[in-house]
Amino acid sequence: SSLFVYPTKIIIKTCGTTQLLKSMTPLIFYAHTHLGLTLSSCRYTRGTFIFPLSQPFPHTSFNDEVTYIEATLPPNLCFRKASIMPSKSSSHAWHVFTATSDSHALYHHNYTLEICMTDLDPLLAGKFFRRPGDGRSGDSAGREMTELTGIDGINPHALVCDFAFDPCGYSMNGMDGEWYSTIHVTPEEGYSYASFECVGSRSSEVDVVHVVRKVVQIFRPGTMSVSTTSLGNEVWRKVAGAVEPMGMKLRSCAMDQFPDSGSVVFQTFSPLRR
Amino acid sequence: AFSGFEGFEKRLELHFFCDDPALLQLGLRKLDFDCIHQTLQEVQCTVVSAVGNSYFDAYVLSE
Repeated sequence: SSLFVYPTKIIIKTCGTTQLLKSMTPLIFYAHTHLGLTLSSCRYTRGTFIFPLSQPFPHTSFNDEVTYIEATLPPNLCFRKASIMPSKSSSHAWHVFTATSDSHALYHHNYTLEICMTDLDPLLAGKFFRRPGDGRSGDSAGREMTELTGIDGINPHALVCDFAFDPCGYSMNGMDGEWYSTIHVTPEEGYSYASFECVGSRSSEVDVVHVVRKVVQIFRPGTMSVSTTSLGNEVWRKVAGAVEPMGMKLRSCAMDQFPDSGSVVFQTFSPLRR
Repeated sequence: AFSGFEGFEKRLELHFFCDDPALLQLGLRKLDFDCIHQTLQEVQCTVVSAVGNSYFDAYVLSE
C-alpha cells in the first residue's frame, strides 16, 4: 500500500481488507483546521475484488462505497458521478467515483495509468518471496527484489523506495521529479496479483510504451487491465500498441467521461496463448 | 469459502485549494506525522518506509 502527499493533493492506495474510505474524514478535517485548505475534488477507483465477501463496511459493495463517500463529501463538491465500467469478464470491472466543486482544471495536463494484473507467471512471482531466515530488513530485501526482477529498469531515473514483506509480498514507490510510480505485489499462487501505477504528462519524459512493456515482462500476467485517465486519447492508444506485440490480446475496451477528470478508458488484455 | 489476501487496491485521490498562495507552498506536506498516523489508523495501515523530494512525500504502507 502507498501514500503520496503533494502540497495540494493526496493519493492513498491500499489493498487487503483496509478501510480506505475512512481516511476521508480525518484528511478533510486536518487539511482544513491545520492548514486552511478546502477540498476541491475527489476520485475513488478500484477493480473487482477477488474476495468481495471479506471486505468490511464501507467496502461491502460499490453502492455502499458511493453512499459513504457522498455522505462524507462537503456540499461544494456538487458535480458527482459514479460508474462501473464493464469488461467481457464479470470478474473484471472498473469502479469509478468522481466529485468536483467547479471548473478547476485539475487533471488536464496529466494522465494516470493504473494497471492491475492477476494470475502472475509463477516463476516470476516466486521472486517476490523472501528466503526463510534471511535476517534482512524489509528495505534491504526489497532492494534486492527491485534489482532481481528488473523493476529498477522501468524508470532508471526514479528514486525508488522499496519494501519486501515477510514471508512474501512487495511494495515500492518511485519518484522522478514531480512524477510518482508505485508497484504492489501479492505473489501467492491461486490469488497472485500485482499492480503498477504512474502519472505523467505530455511534457514528461516517461515513455509509456517502454513502461508498459517492462511491466508485462516482469509479471507475465494471465489477465491484465489498464485504466487510463486523461483528456486526450493518445495514452490509451499507446498502451494497446505497446502490449499487443508482447503476446497480449486486447479483449475489451470501455470508455466513460467524468466531470473535470476527462475520460477514463478501461482496457483488458490476456495472453494469446499461455 | 476460501479467502486469500485481497490484492486489488482501493485508490483515493483528494485535491485541495486555498486562496492564499503562501499556504500552498508546502501545503499538505506540513501536516504533522501524528495526523498522518491517526488517519492511517482509521484505514488500518502503518508507515513502513518513507522518502521525499522537493515535490512530494511518498510512504510505503503495511498491508
